[in-house]
Amino acid sequence: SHDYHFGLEDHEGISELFDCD
Amino acid sequence: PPQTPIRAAMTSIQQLRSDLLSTGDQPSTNLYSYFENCTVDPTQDVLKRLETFDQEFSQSFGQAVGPRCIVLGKQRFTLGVRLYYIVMEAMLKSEEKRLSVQNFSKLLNDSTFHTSLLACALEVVMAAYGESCFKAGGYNHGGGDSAATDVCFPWILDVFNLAAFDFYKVIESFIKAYPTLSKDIVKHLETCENLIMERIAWRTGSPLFELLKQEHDSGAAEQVETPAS
Repeated sequence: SHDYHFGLEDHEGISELFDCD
Repeated sequence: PPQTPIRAAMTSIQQLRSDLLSTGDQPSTNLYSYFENCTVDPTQDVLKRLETFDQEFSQSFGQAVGPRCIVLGKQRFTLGVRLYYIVMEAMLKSEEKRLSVQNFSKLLNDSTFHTSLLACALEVVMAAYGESCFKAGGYNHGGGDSAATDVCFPWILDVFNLAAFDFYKVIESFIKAYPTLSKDIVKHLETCENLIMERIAWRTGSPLFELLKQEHDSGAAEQVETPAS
């Protein structure tokens, strides 16, 4: 199977990525 | 049976279609609840944005693939919107669990977030149908068919006037939020990610340069990290 490398930490959700935390 | 490129493409389409055919073209009750919980309800903006992008996507798809394919573009857009709603709801559920909040007003009123998420959903749909591939990549189902290469990534970024750096932000969360994506689609998104990281995000005009400047000006570059971090 293809193993995607998840690089984000648990504290980095979509809200943080768009500066909406 | 052995996996062939055709079989892989068929599996991707069938899996995605079965997921998306069972859902509606409108946000689910749960997703509407997230919209209603916002300080500023984003519902009207979300619907209006989709209406605008529907026109732009279908027209551009027709221009790239052929005038007779505008209907095909509309069909792809409809599937893309369904996926956009499904993934948005899953992302919000995950954020609710992680942050223990239900008001996502800032995120849900962020136009760039919606555009990036919709672009990613459409990229997945087009990749499932073998329409988006990479000209120099290893799985160009189109072969010599120019129609199949004209909508290759990063075509979608130009259609929505979206910065590659912003598109990059949604990829990992998208894969996490929709764990049943086929391995070929995950591989496709990973190739998009690599292209952005290695090339597209560094093109003139990329918002990345301004962010790097801000980081430098704020003194973040002066802080030395410990080896552990």
